[in-house]
Amino acid sequence: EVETDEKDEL
Amino acid sequence: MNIFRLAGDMSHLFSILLLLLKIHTIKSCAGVSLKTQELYALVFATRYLDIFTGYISLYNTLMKMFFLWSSFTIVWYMRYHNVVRRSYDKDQDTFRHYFLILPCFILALLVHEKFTFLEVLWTFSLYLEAVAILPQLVLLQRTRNVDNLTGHYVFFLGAYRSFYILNWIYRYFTEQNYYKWITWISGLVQTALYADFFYYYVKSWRNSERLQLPA
Repeated sequence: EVETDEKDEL
Repeated sequence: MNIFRLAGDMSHLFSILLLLLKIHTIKSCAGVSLKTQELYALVFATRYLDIFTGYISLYNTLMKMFFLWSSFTIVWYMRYHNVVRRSYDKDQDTFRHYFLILPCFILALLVHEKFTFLEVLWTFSLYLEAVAILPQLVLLQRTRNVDNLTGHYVFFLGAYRSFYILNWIYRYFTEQNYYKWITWISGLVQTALYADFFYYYVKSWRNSERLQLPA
């Protein structure tokens, strides 16, 4: 499972 | 980080480098909307406040710093640089960008995920980014004959948005609990604004002509 970080996009 | 996200970020980076190249090397900002550039500076300033509150990765921090630095540098060049500011099409760049800011802010106050200072500003930056290209598109339409660098700049900005949509689709299917309605909807609106421009850009590229937008 890939961990999703909050607001890791630019 | 998936390939679509990386391609999107690189298109974004490349579009800004093209613009900086035009401004810094040719010392001209003809055809570039200062209104759009000011909106982008505001977008980055309100979105990337989180570089002070959290850390995601070195890549993330460096990119944020680059976007902040470049957007304010471009605005500085267009407003204050002795040579560059003379090439600014002030009379054509008449879009009232202030009228975009207030509605976006009110919308961010009403529609957001959490009612906190950073969250509302972050949401505001998403709404504002969605419409920030409008003054630039209006200016392109007015100038009709678009110079290559400006055309490529807008093309790569649009490519960045398109790659981000692919990135969201990819993440939706490969990650659990990945839903970002506000980001998605404002991203879709933003990308849709480029559709018309893309059509004429590809057409002029296929006919190897200079990009010309209809009046």
